[in-house]
Amino acid sequence: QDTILTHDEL
Amino acid sequence: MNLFRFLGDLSHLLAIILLLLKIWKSRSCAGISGKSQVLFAVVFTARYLDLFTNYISLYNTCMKVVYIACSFTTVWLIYSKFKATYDGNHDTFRVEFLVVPTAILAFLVNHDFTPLEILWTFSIYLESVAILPQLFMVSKTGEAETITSHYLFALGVYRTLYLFNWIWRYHFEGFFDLIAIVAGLVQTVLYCDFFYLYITKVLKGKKLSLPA
Repeated sequence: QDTILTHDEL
Repeated sequence: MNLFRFLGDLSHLLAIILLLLKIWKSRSCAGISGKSQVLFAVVFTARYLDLFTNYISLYNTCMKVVYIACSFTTVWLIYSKFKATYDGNHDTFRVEFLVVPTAILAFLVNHDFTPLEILWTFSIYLESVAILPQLFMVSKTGEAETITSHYLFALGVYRTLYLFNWIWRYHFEGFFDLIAIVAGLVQTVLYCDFFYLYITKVLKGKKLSLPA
């Protein structure tokens, strides 16, 4: 899943 | 971004800056575990390599840069500038017991078997246990200075708020990242005992000292 691999959290 | 996430980031930043200021103003890093701070520097470095590969937002980039810069400054203060005040005799936690298992786990359980992703996963696992040398030091000396207690509390609040952030995101966005959630839970649980001491002692104006 791309959204998980983006890691938008710190 | 929801409020829990934002407040979580702020309390994380508060914790980091509180520690820096405490060391700088008192010109001493007594009672602070240098090992925990090195682990946090490793955590930020391994996790934020995506600064070079992936732009998310100005907020995201700025926070990452500040976290990395502050954590390396803290390590430098402890091991170089105020080295004479560093309490190495009490900072005896064996960090290889944390680094090796979390590195192995990152290879085994990850979202994607690529170098950056494994490093990200390693940083998540390592962060969840990176505070242990500091907690070990507090338990060894039997006490912590009030500012150190505030630091630990703000750090614990940060991960607790992230847990609420994940509940929020799951509920409203259908998003969840099991690796971050499980590691975040472990991390929060490690702070629970400390939360209890903080609320019952430090908030009542007493220094945090453990029963003999």
